Order: sequence, then C-alpha cells, then structure tokens
Amino acid sequence: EAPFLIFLSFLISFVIARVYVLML
Amino acid sequence: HHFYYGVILMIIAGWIAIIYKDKNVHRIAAVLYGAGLGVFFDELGLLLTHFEDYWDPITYTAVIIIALILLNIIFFKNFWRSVGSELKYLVVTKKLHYGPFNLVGVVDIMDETQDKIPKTNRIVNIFMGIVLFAAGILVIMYPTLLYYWVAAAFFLTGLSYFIKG
Repeated sequence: EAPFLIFLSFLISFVIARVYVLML
Repeated sequence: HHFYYGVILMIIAGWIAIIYKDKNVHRIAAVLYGAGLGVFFDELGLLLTHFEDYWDPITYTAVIIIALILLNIIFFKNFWRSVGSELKYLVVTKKLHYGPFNLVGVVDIMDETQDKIPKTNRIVNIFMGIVLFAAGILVIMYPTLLYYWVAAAFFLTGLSYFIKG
C-alpha cells in the first residue's frame, strides 16, 4: 500500500509543480 | 527553488517512518515522501544542467524511471521478493559470502578497533597488526577473497572515473 501512496503523491506533486512553474 | 521543500519533505517522511510504528502514520509518511520526491524530481533537469534549463527532457526520463521502479514494487512485489531469496540462496550455496562480505566484515572490525581503543596507540597498532594478519590468512584460506577484493577496487575506480567524467 505504501509504494502505491508514494507513487500517486509523487506523480500528483510532480504535475502540480510543473503546472505551477508554467503559470509563473 | 522548490527542490529544497522536496528534500525537507523526504527527510520528515523518513524520520516519521523510523520513529513511529503506527500503520496510519506510515501512510501519511508515504504520502509526504511521494510529494517530496515529486517536488524534488520536478527540478532535476535544472539541477543537472547547472541551473540552466528547467525544461530539460532529462527530468521526464528520470520521472519515468522512478515511476517504473515504483510500479514494479507495487505490481511485481512477489517476483522481486523471490528474486531476492533466490539470490540469497545462490550466495549461500556457492559460498560467495566468503568473498566481498568477509572483506566488509574485516573493515568493520578495523573501524570498531579504532573507536574502542583511541588512547593507547601501541595497543591499536598491535591490534591492527593482528587484524591485518588475520585478513592475510583469510586470503590464503579463501583465495576468492582477494579475487573479489581486486575486482571491487577496479570497479570502484572505474565508477569514480565515470562520476568525474
């Protein structure tokens, strides 16, 4: 279960960070 | 730069995972670790290009590799577990643990000795002599030890050159 949570939050935070920088 | 936050999140998650035994707390740690990893890897291209290019495609390569490793852990856990036990079986049956692992043990003993007897230099020297003699005897008894030792030295030197390059 823990690897799944790591994977999910990894992808989500990566996408959020990319979009955030794109918006700057 | 937001990779600092990523590193901090991963440190906090690691700390929580070590300190607490509760499963729910471990879930929170997992989410924090994943978030930190994502934020850190977002700026990987920037870090690898001397803060030149945030949009460097190496970031996506690294993210895909990390994602594949995590997906392997999620979906092929049993496979990798049996690979591990097969490797362990191989090491034990072929007596590979007489090689590199023995070497590691000798280094540990030397470290321990340095820590335990810091005051009397003479005793340290004598003890180190004994340990080194024992290592020599081990090499004679198990010649493979030397074989692995030399190979490891070459690999490490090669690796350091790659890193330098």
